Amino acid sequence: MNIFRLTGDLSHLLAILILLWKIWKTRSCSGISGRSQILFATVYTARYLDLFTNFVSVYNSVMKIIFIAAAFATLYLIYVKFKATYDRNHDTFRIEFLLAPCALLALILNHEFTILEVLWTFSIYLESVAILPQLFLVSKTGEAETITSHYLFALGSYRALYLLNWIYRYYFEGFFDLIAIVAGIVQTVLYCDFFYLYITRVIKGRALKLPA
Amino acid sequence: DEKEMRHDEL
Repeated sequence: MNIFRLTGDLSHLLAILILLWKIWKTRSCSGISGRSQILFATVYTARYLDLFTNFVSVYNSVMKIIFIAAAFATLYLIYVKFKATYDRNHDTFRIEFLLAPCALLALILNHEFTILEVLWTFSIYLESVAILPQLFLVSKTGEAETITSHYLFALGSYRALYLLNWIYRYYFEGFFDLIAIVAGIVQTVLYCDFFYLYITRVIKGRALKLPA
Repeated sequence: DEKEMRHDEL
């Protein structure tokens, strides 16, 4: 465990908690893409099936359980509890266009052709693009609440910090995983535009409104 | 091994 990995994990955890807190506190999930949240719940479920096969550490297992539980709690809040506030008219990104290519790619490019390894690979590919429905929703409405932009910033930073973690692991442990690295780069690049807006607007105390 | 190192990450 290095500092990049730890801050990456904490940033990821923070993102998930910010989202839950925002929905709970405002009693509303407006501005949040339920479709992205479906994809994230799929990602965690597919990836963390290894909870049943590999025990790594208490930290590892606890974090995985929190991620899965939080993902389903978020879905519950969006689709059941605060259903009336869900922005379904703007949340129209077709997720099958992400799910199908990721599934196909995972079947072709994986480390090992076993159910668990293919699902693990699928989750890595899917995670890299899972934010697209959310970014699409923000671009469609042209704005995001400040708390939603904090959520997106924490979530985007997490994979960027993982990239630093992989550079560190390559140099100091001789370890690298090309599938995760390439997907991680794609994932981080997708946030770049948002990072720019976040730094130039939100940090200066302005709302995140997209340039017309 | 390599597989364990991968599954160690979140």
